[in-house]
Amino acid sequence: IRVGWEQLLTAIRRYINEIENNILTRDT
Amino acid sequence: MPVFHTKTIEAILDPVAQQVSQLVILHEEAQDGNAMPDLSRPVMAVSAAVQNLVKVGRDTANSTDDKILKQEMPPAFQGVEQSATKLYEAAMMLKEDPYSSPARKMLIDGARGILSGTSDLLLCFDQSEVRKIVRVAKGVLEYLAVSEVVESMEDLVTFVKNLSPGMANLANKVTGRSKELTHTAHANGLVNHTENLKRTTPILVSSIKIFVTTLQKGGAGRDEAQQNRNFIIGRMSHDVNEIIRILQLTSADDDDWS
Repeated sequence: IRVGWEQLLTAIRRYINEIENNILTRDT
Repeated sequence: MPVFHTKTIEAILDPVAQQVSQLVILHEEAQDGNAMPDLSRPVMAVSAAVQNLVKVGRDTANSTDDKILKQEMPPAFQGVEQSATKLYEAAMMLKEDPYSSPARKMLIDGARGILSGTSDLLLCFDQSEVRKIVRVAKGVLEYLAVSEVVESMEDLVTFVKNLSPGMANLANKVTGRSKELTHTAHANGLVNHTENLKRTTPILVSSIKIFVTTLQKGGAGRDEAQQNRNFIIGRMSHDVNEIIRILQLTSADDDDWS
């Protein structure tokens, strides 16, 4: 579970960055 | 029925959603009483990412001319921010008491909340993309009506010069959208109606040509030519209206589609 949570939080951080870079910065 | 509306959202959201659900199952099964690790560092990293997302998002909301997007984004941000706060509070509680089950629950709620808040955000953006295409479609619809006032060959040339780029733009955007959709029936519907439009546009032009020719020849056969032209305009308008309707369907509307 220890590895699970750290992995998940890292994945969530990466996922949030991806939204920011791929979706939000597109011209609206 | 697909879970995610578009392939982009699916590609971004699905991997993380899978991980959260796996961890939730682990936690629910593992009433193991093991101490939770100190998660403050990764949680702080998530909070920082959320803060940055919200800042960039607010800038985007301020700069967009899509009023609906401007309205819908803030609640999605709030959801994500509140969930990031929950994660932080949970990490602090676990630092105090690594065995705290309310803190574990809060951790899970926080992660789920970030997912649902960002999913709402992704949908906001997706609907904004749809509105752009619908605007183009409405432009074509309005221009199709102009064909009814074409009464000379010069007018016809001007009409074709204006209609072609608008129709090509619509076809490109709708084809691109159909490739994005996870719902195959919706995607096929868009493709079929776009193919209809491509096929009938030259037929419309020749029907207008025939109508103009009847005017030039004193009007013999004018009514019939006009009826034929109007029939084609009707068909094309129907296809464009169907494209607009399908574009606005979400998988939740599946029932009325079937």
